[in-house]
Amino acid sequence: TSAAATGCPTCGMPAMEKGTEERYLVEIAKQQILSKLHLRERPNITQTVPRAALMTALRKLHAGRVRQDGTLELDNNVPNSRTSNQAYEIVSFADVDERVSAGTDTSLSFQFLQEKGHSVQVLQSSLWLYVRPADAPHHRGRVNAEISLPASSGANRTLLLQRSVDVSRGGWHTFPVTGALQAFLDGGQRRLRLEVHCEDGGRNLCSHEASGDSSHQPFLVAQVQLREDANKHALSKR
Amino acid sequence: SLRCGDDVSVCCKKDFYIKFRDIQWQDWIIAPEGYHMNYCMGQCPQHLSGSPGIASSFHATVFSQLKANGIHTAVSSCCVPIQRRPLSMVYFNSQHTIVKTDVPDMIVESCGCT
Repeated sequence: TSAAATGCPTCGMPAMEKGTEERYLVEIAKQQILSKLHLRERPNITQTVPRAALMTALRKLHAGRVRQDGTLELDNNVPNSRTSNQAYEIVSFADVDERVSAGTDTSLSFQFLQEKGHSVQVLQSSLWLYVRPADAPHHRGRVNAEISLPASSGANRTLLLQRSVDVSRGGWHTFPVTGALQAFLDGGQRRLRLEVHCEDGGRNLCSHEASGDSSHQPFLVAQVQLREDANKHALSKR
Repeated sequence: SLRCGDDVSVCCKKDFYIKFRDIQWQDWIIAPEGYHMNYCMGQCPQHLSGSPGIASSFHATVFSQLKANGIHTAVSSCCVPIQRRPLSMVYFNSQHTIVKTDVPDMIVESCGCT
């Protein structure tokens, strides 16, 4: 009875004033969220992604099993590997490098920073590109889109993949870049540069700048998983 | 599992919701709009120990043995979360990359006595 009177029978702490209690709980919530997201402090957002670009990416990303309040629909019969293995998804919007982009080539760069003490295993990654429709009314309908790594230190550019895409109508196309992203992250670099070439009659169909529509900004989606560096070393040794 | 109210003094789940806008975190957390930081509170009298939900655990078996043998005077029972849900979050990290992650065990769903 005496414990109940103090307000917190479980931990035996005296009851706090209502305002104090609320501030205290908010602080706990903040710490809990930062800790679970492996962040030391809240990110300082100095530049914002255009809302249209954000909405496009989120629509592509958002799974049907997430409710409005962020809780997940769980199927108890299926083990949830995504929550148990610290897997998460990232969306990185491309910065278009105007100095390098020329003619029918577009140079995209994506910035990544890995946490200290962790390396990342890329489970799946795709580059999302909006390909604009070709101008010609009687166009044959398809062009070749090429994704390459830029030339570096005397070596030529490396072609990652080439695909024929339908340009009779504009639309989003995905290009798998899992291996390239993994190699980039394993190399400990910060900025991934990709060159895109998809032209039709000298017209760059993959340049979102020319369309002036921010909802067509290219982005890279990756499903990744944290792995401890110690485990990685142990595996290499074996 | 009980939900806390004015007339509940035994172990129960207290709902507590924080809107990210209220703490000025809406600029970096895109979704959801807030966080249900529910927690457990209340008394755990002896007859409620080990219930509900954890009867199959090793600890519950040990407690049952202690109770059956009358060795419960030094044992206190605590009101703790016995069921949690993951939370899916979409946010900007410091590099302005959008991250979507399913954080396990973030939301307390129900409480019980150890």
